Amino acid sequence: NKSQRGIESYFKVQ
Amino acid sequence: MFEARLAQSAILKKVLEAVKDLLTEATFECSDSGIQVQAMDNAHVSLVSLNLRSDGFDKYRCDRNLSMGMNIGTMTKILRCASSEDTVTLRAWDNPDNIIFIFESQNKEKLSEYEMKLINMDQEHLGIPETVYSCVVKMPSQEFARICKDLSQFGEAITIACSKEGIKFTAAGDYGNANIKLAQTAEADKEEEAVIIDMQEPVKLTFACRYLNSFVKATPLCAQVKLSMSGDVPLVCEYQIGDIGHIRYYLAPKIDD
Repeated sequence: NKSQRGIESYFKVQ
Repeated sequence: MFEARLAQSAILKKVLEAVKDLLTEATFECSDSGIQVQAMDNAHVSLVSLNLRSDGFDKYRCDRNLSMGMNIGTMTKILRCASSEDTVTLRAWDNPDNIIFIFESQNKEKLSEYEMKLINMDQEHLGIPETVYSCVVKMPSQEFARICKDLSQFGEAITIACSKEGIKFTAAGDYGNANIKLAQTAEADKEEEAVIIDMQEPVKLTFACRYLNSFVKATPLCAQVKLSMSGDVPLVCEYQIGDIGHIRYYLAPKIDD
């Protein structure tokens, strides 16, 4: 099974 | 004052169709260099990055930087009121509450003005690091759209595996599974029909179909799509917008539990 991470876990909020 | 004019509204109509499934509202950052939008979908799984350069417009004036929050649904409705051949002008004053869309027919006999209220938005800007990707694939955008649509019938996710032999798309579900392999084009008669793979290292990543199927709404913008992938980082799915700019979609991969 695979889960979905959010995009913010890869790109930091500036 | 801000004023941006395109000789044909078709480009802007296509841009709106390409983002309306993912975004409900977005901030349009207007500066001397052009118009930029960066926004996440509601679930914060994907990110849309749109860039329209000022030199790509037929007329462009931006006296001071503006951040205009726009409702994408309303903007899409307004753009649908324009004929593809109409000239479109976007106009706003400094510190605007509204933006005006002006459509002029080719024979200049019909002039339409639509005024849209701007919205105040709390915007989060994400920093996207410069990345050298393990695999960069250029392929016909219609082929990519077709593959996403076909494989979505079999599962909720598509696994993309790229090696020097080619690119393989796989979907598996309760009813069976499917895979489609594309080899690098040996000799393409037309550049836009080519499949070109630039691989440093093989990559295998899985992505949710529903986002890929939203991205391919940009297909009418460009004959080719560029997919950039590295292990455990978001996919970049990029479409050029004529000689005016580009739209990039970033999608977080699905990972093993």
